[in-house]
Amino acid sequence: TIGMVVIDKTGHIAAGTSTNGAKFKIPGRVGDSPIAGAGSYADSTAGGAAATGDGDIMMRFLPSYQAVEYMRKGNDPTLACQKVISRIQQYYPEFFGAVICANTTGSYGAACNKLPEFSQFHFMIYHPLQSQPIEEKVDCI
Amino acid sequence: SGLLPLVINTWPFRGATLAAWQNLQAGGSALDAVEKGCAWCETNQCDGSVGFGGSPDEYGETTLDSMIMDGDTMKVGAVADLRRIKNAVGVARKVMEHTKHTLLVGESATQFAECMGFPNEELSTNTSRFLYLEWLGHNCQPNFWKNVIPDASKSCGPYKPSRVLKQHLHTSEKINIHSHD
Repeated sequence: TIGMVVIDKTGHIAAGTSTNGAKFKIPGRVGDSPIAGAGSYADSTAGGAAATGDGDIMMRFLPSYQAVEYMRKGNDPTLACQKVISRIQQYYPEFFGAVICANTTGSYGAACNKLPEFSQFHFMIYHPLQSQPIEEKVDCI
Repeated sequence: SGLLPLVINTWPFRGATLAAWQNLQAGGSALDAVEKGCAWCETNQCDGSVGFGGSPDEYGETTLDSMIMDGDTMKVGAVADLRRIKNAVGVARKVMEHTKHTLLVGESATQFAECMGFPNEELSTNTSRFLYLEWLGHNCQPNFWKNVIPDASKSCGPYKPSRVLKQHLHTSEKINIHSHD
């Protein structure tokens, strides 16, 4: 799955996702990606977020919407992402998932749920100080 | 601290990031950039988890889900269980711009896509067919059924509901870095 948030130079925010879902899913199954607030969310007055992982679990918590609301309340993007992951952890400690967050000023962050086979999450960034896309990573919590 | 404009995306899909950025630099909107970035992954089958030829379902078919959202207007367009159309995010954009709905699914979404001018194409590839046949050869393991007869942890379907509902501890066994939303 790809989840993406773009903020243009005047602060307009858009978000989106695209996926072919889980391997060997039951036909008809749909994950979180096409659900607004789950797979991604954008509000130009607060920020944007996108989620990736186990859509069957993540869609129950509307993580992208929740992250944007945390940023609206003043949380920085990294903390907003971490709070979302923590909330899901309370119910599903072994879920596979990560969230990226960006606020209206262009600050960004990410968080993921630590598992034995998933200890870091890699994501991509491009902003005016760079001459090419940069891969960044966060340690999962 | 932040700088604008900004492109950020999940996973190390460099080409998608670059496609979105270049679209912005060419004068595209944030919405245009998201569409171009996601479409890049659909065309290039990022990670096998985006676009055609990946993640076959229990019938061996690849279906696509996509969504796009405008943070200025809160307009959303989305498609789910989209069949035989490669450019899912493009169809999602059309849902947003040419309907008053938010989400179209399944064969009806395919019909909508065809009306909007998208070609009807096979989404399976030799890779996805191989994955599917391998899965069949391993007694359809892993799968997403529970509380069914025959035991889904050992056998392929068709399944019927079992009378006993057991508690199943959630694990990340079936969804992981190689198979995810």
